[in-house]
Amino acid sequence: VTRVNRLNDLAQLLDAERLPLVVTISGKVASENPINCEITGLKSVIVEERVNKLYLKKKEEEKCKCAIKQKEKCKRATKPQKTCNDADYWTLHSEPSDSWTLHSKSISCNTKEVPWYLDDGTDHVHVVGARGATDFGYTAVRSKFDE
Amino acid sequence: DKKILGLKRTERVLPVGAFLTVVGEV
Repeated sequence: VTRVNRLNDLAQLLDAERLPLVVTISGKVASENPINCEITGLKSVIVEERVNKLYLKKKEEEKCKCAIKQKEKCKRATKPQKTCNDADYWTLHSEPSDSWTLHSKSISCNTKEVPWYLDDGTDHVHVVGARGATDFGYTAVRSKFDE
Repeated sequence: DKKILGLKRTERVLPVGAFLTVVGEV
């Protein structure tokens, strides 16, 4: 592996080697026109915004899947009968019938990206298609709740 | 029966100034 220490040495490598080259580069994220993020308050080059609707849903009493003629027998029993085909029957019926459970539904998901590069103080290298890379990670995450 | 609580907005960002290492093809 040919090793160079700074980004401005990368040009020499490109001149000497046959393309395409696979390289590993490190530096600080920078952009001429960063995005001003509303929630995090950060200037960023890639922003993914998700909106989810949160709601409570009244838990409905589940219907026993046993045949009606077997239902009474199931209710009196301390454990599911062999005649009951619904293995979750007792778990479902042990919950209070008026309980509420929290649900979330995705409303939208938008991603914005501006041209950006990595800079190590000696030079910079534009990065394209980073979101499709394995293990690409957003380094800051913040949520806001609007009632 | 539903009670709407509100909207949760989540931002995931790659901020300016973050130190990053990338592997890619030139």
